[in-house]
Amino acid sequence: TAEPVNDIEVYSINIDCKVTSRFAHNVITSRAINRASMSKEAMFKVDLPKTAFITNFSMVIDGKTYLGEIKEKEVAKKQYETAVKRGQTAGLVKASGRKTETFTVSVNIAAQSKVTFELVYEEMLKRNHGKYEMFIKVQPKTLVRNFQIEVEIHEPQGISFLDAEATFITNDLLPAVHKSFSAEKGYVSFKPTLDQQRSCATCSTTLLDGDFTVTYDVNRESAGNIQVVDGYFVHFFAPQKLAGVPKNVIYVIDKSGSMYGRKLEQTKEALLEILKDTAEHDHFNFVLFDNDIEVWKPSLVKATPENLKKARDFVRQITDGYTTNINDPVLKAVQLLDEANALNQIPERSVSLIVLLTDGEANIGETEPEKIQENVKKANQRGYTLYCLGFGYGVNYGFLEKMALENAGIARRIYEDSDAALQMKGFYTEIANPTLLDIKMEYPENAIANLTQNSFKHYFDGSEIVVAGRIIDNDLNVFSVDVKAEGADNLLKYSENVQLQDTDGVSKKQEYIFGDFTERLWAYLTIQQLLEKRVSADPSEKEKLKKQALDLSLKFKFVTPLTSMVVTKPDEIEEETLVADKFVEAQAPSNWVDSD
Amino acid sequence: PHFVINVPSQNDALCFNIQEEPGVVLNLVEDQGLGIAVNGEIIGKKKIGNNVMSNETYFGKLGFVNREMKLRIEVTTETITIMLGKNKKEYTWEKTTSVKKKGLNLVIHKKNNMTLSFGEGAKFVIILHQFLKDDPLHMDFLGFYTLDDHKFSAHVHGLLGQFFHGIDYEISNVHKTKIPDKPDATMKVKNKLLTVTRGSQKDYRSDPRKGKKVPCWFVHSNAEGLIDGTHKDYIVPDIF
Repeated sequence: TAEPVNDIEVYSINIDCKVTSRFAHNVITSRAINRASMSKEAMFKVDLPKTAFITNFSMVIDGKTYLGEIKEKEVAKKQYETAVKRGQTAGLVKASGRKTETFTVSVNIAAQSKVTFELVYEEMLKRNHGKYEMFIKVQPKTLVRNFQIEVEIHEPQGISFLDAEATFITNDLLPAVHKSFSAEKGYVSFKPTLDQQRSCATCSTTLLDGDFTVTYDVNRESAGNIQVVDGYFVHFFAPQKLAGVPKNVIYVIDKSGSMYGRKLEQTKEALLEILKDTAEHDHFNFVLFDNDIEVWKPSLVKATPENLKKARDFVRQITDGYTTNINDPVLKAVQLLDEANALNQIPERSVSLIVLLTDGEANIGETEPEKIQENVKKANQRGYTLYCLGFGYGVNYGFLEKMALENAGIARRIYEDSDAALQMKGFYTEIANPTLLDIKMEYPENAIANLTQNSFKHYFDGSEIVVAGRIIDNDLNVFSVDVKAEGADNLLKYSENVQLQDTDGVSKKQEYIFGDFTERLWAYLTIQQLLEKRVSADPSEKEKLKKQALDLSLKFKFVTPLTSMVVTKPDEIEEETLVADKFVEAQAPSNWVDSD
Repeated sequence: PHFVINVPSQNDALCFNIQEEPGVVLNLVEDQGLGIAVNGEIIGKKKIGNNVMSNETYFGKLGFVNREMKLRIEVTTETITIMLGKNKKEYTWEKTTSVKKKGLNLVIHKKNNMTLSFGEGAKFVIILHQFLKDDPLHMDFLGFYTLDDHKFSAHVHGLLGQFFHGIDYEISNVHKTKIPDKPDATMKVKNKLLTVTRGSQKDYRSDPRKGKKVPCWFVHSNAEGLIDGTHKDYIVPDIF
């Protein structure tokens, strides 16, 4: 038997993941028994991906079930305040690693009693570098009699490869991992015996501590694939083997005093690696900033071997400076791209990007975040995509995120660590190979409703565009989509048709995994897009978007930044109320002394 | 002076005042591991003639020591003095200036604030609060903000420093008082029960005039029970 910790024996942990058409439904169940002769505290702690939404949590104690209830955040907050007044702490979800947030709950269980915890969460797996990745954090802390991870994948397009890896895997553990796939189904399981779990033959400690990752991709006979189930459709679009579109990149790099030392060294290391991978048809330039701006070349230059060598020499000599002026260098980057366009210095069919890397708030020049955002939005008339990389803890991430979203880009955190250069390089490789521009996806207008975003500025090789919606025409026989996009050399058109009668068979097959996944996938995608739009919307639009996202979060029972899950757990004196909120990125707090 | 301690795990803040006589120097941060210390000297109790016009006290002088860099910095409401070994250089708040030596980055923003960082580690912001010379109640004073608290060693101490690696507490028995929006409650912290009051303090970094309100649980009696020992234990002989 497993060794009880603090008299609590966790005798079963079951991680059950079912993926249907990229949509993952995960159930983590843990069972424990209190072997002591008095009541003891049992803890349930799960790390789940930041991109996932919790959908349910329950506890069964002595046959009685305590269910989590998903409510509007404000309503839950009131309940939380009542809990605070009763002397109870709240907050079940906390930030943990780079990719994860931690859900923790602990409960007192009577002597010789059992408890079952069950957490359910869902997420849409995103394709990056040509594969989907499902990440499971494994940390049972103790030997567990029945420990198992089971991943079932069902992809109607057929699975092209499937792999499973764990950071803690040893030769002894290898036989415990099974992976197989054929046609549409994939299966991964990991069921280590008690002896396989031991850190050494005579140890009572576990070696299961790390990341378990399942990766796979699907077959792509055509550029797109449409799936229709129960009146909802989802369209996956990932054209293969296209020529790359040239890109014009301005790297706007913060070299202010706070970048001194390792941060600046890592930035230089990343830039040197990025330069190695720059295609000859690309154009680029550097804008370095502290309180001053230093532009490498008066205009963008082509990535010829000679220019790349000069660029590497320039990067190597970057040294740290003084304060941080974010406004002017970003405007300078816009101006450089405007001039390059006006003077036809860059290819007509090309992607123009600005990559801003900063580790702090603006403290000189224009320091008001709203004003900087306004200036950049106003200057960027041609709509260059702005990516903002926030380096380290002191960065005003909310400011960067809004500015990126307002300019068709995204923001990303670069965590201050030994692999920061790798993180920057990793981000670059995601956007390194654009193959399509201005992608417009057209669906039968009168037959559909509730369409998610259907026009995209770029498609990057190895990624995937996903669009979902609802079919409102019950008599529709054929569902078709036309995609128009600018390729490297010409305008490209793609068409996909699907016979709706035929989809019944598909739908039946998919339902065996779990029923309403297409609808849930649509809801997940819609909520994500509404929340993203909300960041850069004006106040009246913001309220509307919030309401739509909230309604969907409540209807589909997702814990999103707008909802909370209220969990009631038994206590020796009275029942206790706890709240699980979605973790939201914020600025690192500080402590201070001042007066007024 | 008002102290504010952020508690991200509770999504809340704690606050307290330390009342001491002008001239007293308090230790704010002491990190033996990094060789960094920050002390602050109290000013206040403005008098006109023999009459005390205000009992408020503030920090009027801050002293920073970086042992490894053999560096001492004195910040008053009028000057900033950098002492590097035997060398000494003085700056005023009248001009935007930056000073950079190996590992030291100091930027003075004219009549406004000053940022100070030692290498990749400790980072501080000092806010200058200025008033008219003939203001009957107020006098110029300084606000002191720490950033990147996680970079300090595990042994960091001092009135602010002891909270850099978090604090656990529980609030119970919230009940109304005579002031409707300031309920009292019981705080369980360090195995003690303290009576605390809901209130707010201000963060003046983004708006040095009005400040941004930060709700917090106020700990009475010079934070007795919350801080290690009593506030008298943090009195040091001088700012260095």
